[in-house]
Amino acid sequence: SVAKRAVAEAAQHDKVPRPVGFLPPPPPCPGKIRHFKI
Amino acid sequence: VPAAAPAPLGCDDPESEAAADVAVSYINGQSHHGYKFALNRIENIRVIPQGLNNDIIFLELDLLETSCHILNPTPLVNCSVRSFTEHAVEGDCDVKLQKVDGVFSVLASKCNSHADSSEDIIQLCPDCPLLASLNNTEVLTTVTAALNAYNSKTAGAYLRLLEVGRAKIQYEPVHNVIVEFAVAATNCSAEEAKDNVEACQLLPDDQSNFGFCTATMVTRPSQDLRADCKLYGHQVPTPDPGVTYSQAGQGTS
Repeated sequence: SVAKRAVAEAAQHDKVPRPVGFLPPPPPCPGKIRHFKI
Repeated sequence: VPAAAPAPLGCDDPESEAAADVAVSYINGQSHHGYKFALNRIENIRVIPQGLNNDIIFLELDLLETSCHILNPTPLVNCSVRSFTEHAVEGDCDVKLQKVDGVFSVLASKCNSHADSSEDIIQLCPDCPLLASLNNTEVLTTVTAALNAYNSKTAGAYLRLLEVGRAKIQYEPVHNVIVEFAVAATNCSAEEAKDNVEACQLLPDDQSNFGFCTATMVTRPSQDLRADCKLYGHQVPTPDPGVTYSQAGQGTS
């Protein structure tokens, strides 16, 4: 029988390690709400 | 290696806010009815370079109605935005500007305004008065009664109605009609008007004196009418030094 590697384990090894605290920049638009959103 | 294209402008970048300020000044400057609007959010901005120091900018703006009538000389920064429970009115505007050598000019703008949904207000504030149509019979009756009451008591100029700006009707716990309307002084005193009101005409532009009135009329459980009017005094029209409008502007539709 063919032993199938756990996908999660494979994905884990393939994932590029991200530096701790990396956050994608906020989208440029829409901007901040100055009063309230209706 | 060609210089990398500049990063797209963000909606909260200082330059975007400067462009939005020019656009909002233009929109309020072009408006002759209703209330001043203030910037609530820059929804989107697109910059299309036309050459050296020359960009076309498309702005999508989300505005909110303020409590300042358009004829009120109060600077926009001092005009409070209608709160959610006052039944806010939102304006959605698309504005096309040009920026040449750092100076913005508005080429065209298009705005649509709409009141918040009554369901949203009722959900948060079941007894809050809701916006009513400006030609609602109760509204027009209240405006007429309020202006007559004010003119019958004032020692000043006889005031004529310019436009009804806003109206709300509350049904519980009392039946209450709340109106705001713009007025203008005439060339008569209120006393003179009692004899011959047809002769009372609005003052010419170089002496015009606009004002604003608020009134409430409770009709149930008892009748109670309160009206208050304030005149702004004659305003010498001054173009806004910080804003330039291109002659080719298409105006605001």
